[in-house]
Amino acid sequence: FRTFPGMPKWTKTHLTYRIVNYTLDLPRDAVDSAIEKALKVWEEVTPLTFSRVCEGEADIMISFAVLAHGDFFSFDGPGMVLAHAFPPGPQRFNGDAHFDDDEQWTKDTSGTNLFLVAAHELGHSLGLGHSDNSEALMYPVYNPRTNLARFRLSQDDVNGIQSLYGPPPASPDDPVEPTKSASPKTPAACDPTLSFDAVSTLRGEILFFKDRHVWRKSLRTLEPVFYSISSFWPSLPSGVDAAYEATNKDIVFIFKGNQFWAIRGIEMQAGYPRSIHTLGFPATVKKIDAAIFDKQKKKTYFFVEDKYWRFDEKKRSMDPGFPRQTAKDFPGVGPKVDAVFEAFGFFYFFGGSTQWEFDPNAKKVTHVLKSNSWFHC
Amino acid sequence: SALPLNGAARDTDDTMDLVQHYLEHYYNLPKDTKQFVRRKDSSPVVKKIQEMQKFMGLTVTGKLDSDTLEMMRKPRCGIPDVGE
Repeated sequence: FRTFPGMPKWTKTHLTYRIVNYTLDLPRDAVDSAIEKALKVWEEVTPLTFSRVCEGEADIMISFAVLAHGDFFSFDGPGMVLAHAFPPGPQRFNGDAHFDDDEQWTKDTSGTNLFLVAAHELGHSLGLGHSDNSEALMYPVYNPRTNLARFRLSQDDVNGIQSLYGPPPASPDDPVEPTKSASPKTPAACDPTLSFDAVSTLRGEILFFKDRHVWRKSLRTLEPVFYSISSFWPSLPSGVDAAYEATNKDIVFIFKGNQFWAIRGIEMQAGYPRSIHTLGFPATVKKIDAAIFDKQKKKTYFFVEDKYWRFDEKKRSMDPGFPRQTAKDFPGVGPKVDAVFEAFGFFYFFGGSTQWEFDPNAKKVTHVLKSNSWFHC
Repeated sequence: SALPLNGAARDTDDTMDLVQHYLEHYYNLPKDTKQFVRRKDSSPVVKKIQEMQKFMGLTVTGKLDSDTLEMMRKPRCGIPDVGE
């Protein structure tokens, strides 16, 4: 494999992409899913996660063009050059992928397969150059005989991309070294050191987010059920930062980095992700650690480091006089909060493997528990 | 040349253009070697043909054999194989 000279790579693991325009050769949703599938190829072998934006600038801008199209490399009509892409970086075209619309883009290999070319070009957008291994996806010449149904990256491709970003984070269902303390059932759920990225209610259930997975726990069952986030919400990134249910709207808001998404049931709501700064956060706030909706007061508390903001859901704006110290108004909790949700009139805060049950009326911690006490290990 | 090229001569010319563009764009052949490409044995061009043949997993002959020309005509990514 090769990287680009100087080894340019993204310094963040969560990247945005935007499909700027479409080829007329395929239905739009076929283009959308080809690009999504091509990104997933790289997501599965790295810590990288991708989310789609529908307007404005994105790290990876994807477009179709013919002949001269505004960058330094004109396309050449049908055949020969199929597409090109630019390595990571801050400049205008960095990360972008351009597809020659004088090719016949197809879902199969009757023409030029969009998924295959997109997976290759996105390898460039992430910092890979061409490989001289003819089995590799990053080999420069298009191979129409690739078995699409059983497509896999070659080891050369995996070695290349992991030389830039390392392997994916160990996920709870990865084969873990069996240790005496782990119980025979899903070891991750009952790992005594388990911590969560985010926790939220959803129509009477509780969602416990961790890396690329989510445990769904009904209050009527003992055992949680274990899913991959992408099985519900394919366009949601893994490793979310915070989540809360605005029960008055029947919507769960999910936060990652400086963006947030809205979900009703399992439906992603249109017009998202949006920037967290549209909620009124100052530019100094780069991410949210935890969030909870107080249905009595119709206020949402956002926790960032050792402080919190209060957001008025009716006025849809931040209350004045914030941020305040978390420890001041939630004594015994924190200082840092990973996640929080509300059940039975209590706030359940999570910090690492510790959970604090907090009575918002008495304004005190009533129990200190293990984070995974809800899994009845 | 002032005279219209006959078929064979035109094909040769097209092939030389293809080779010229390919080696310049994907293998960093300096653009000022234009006059050498027609003389296929010039060392900068031979070296670049060998570099391309090696990268693509072809037999390294330094000559524009049919495998090499066929590979140059295959659909591919527009990003250079070596260099910036």
